[in-house]
Order: sequence, then C-alpha cells, then structure tokens
Amino acid sequence: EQVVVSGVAYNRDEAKITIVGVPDHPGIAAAIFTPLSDASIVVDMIIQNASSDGRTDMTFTVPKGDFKRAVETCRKTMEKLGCNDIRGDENIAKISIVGVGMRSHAGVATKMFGILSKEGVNIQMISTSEIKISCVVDAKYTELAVRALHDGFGLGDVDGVSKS
Amino acid sequence: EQVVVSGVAYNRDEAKITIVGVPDHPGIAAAIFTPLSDASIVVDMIIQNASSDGRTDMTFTVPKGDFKRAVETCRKTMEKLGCNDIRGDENIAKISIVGVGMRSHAGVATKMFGILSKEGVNIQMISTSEIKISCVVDAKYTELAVRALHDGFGLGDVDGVSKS
Ligand SMILES: C[C@@H](O)[C@H](N)C(=O)O
Ligand SMILES: C[C@@H](O)[C@H](N)C(=O)O
Repeated sequence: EQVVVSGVAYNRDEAKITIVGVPDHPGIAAAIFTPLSDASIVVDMIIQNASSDGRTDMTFTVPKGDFKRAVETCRKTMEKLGCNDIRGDENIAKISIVGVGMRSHAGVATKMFGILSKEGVNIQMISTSEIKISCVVDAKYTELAVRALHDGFGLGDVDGVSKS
Repeated sequence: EQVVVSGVAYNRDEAKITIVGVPDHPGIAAAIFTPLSDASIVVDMIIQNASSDGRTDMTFTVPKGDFKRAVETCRKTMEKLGCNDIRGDENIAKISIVGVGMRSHAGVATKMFGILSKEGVNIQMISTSEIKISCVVDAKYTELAVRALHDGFGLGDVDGVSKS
C-alpha cells in the first residue's frame, strides 16, 4: 500500500472524560456506555488500554454541549461500579492526519509524533485506524499543530484544512 | 447519519506490547516509535490514554512475526526513557464491527460491549473511529465473539466474516 496522507483535520468541539480505575471484567464497558446512549449522548473517541492489577482507565470524548450531562451520568455509574475517580477536560482538540494505507506504514505515525514533539506539543491520547491517526492535545496547540503537520507532510497551504 | 453496521472483522495475527509508565511529556511517543519504524516493524493499533501523575501506558499491536524483535527494540527504549515495565501478549485477537456513521450513534458501541459482556468476553483494549469499533480480546474468544456480534447485529450467516 502506497501511503497517501491526504489531509489534516481538527475538532475543538469535544471534551474528554476519563473514568479512572474501572474494574477490568466483562460487562463494565457496557455498564459505562449504556446510560450515555440512553441519554442520547454522542460518544466520539473511546480509548481503553490494557489493565494493570485488574483496573484500567476508560476515556471517551463527547460534544462540549453534552459534557456536564455526561459527567453527571458517569458519576452515578462510577459509584455503582466502584471506580476511583472521574476527570474531565473541556480544553482539548483532536488533531488527525487522514489518508489511505496509514496502518502499514509505522513511519507515518512516527513522523506525526516527531512533528508534534518538535513543536513542544504534548500528546494526551492516541488512537489509530487504517485511514486516520488522531492525537488529543491541549486546545491551545490546535493551530500550531495543524500548521506544523500540514508543512511536515507537504500538504500545501493550510487553508485546505478540514474540521471534522 | 443512518448507522449501517455492514460487517464483523477479526485479526488473530497480531500481538500486543504495552510499555508501562512512560513519562508524559513531548517527544516520548516519537522516541518509542522511531526505532520501530527504523526496524521496519509495522505497527497497527496504537492506544495511549490520558496520564495520571505524569505517567501513562502506551500499547500497540504488531504482526506476530515481529513480536520478539519489537519487544527487544522497546526494551532498549524503555531503559533510555526510564519506563516501569514492558508487557507483551501474543494471545490476542482484534474483533471489529465496521460500518458508516458509527460515531454518531453511541448506541452501536454500547450494543457491541453488551453483546461481548453477555458472552462473558472480557475487553482488554478499545479503539474507535468513524467507520470501525475495535476490541482486543483473548484469542480464545475469537469465534464466540464473531458469531455473537454477527447475530447481535443481524448480519446473517457467519461465513461472510472478513479477516482484516
Ligand atoms: C474495562 C472493560 O472494558 C471490561 N474489561 C469489559 O469487558 O467490559
Ligand atoms: C506519552 C507521550 O504521548 C507524550 N505525551 C508525547 O507527547 O510524546
């Protein structure tokens, strides 16, 4: 597969919520997201890493407009499941590079991380798919990150950036 | 967006590697993935969650054939960066539901988690995109998970399952 990074996208309309210390056994993910779906809260990124000592963290993003409602919903779930904490951050931006054949080229993700690192942008979360690599960063870095990625991947004038 | 879950995909050819306790400051992600790209190791999923106390875990998947080489490469990086541990697991399967409009329907992810939960399948990692929701599970659950998801999303005969 020839890699074609066709664009840079960003989204500042989201907020992230992390439920810290969820028990790692079957049914927990369903218990967290069922009340959110029932409340018609649209969830975008969901990230769960491997667990240590039977606990892991679950982070997801929601539209800024649903942030408070989502936190309240999760607080109830948290108490029921016996999690350690719930953290929220409305001050994030999701920055993505999009293209085909991304997966088979580890170099693309590495290049993206290198570009952000050179600009001193800290990466808070990472999620990848075949057509997209997304990094969550502090919202204040949105323009810097988008411009640096545009230049770094030779995508020409920044004006072509899409919001996603 | 009308949700159309068009299929279930699975991949048992991967292994996962978790670097535990990476320092959460700019440049670390680039430091981890640059040696892997230089060694031409193809990385598939990359998952990093929000950090606690300045440390976070970084998990990624590689083809089973590259597992040992990737662990050796990361061991050197781990010592350089001062991480806590490195864990590997060759016994995993990535199970995905694919379709369009997934993101705007939290119900789809919730339904997937509910189906896996009912079968007693523990979810080790979660990663989502607009067209795909992937869960990493123990490889022994591959067939059970694929069949249950097929039935749960009304996708007809299991034979249509694709490997991805
Ligand atoms: C943490 C959560 O994903 C749990 N392992 C589950 O299967 O629901
Ligand atoms: C952990 C790692 O992602 C780090 N935050 C970085 O920016 O490289």
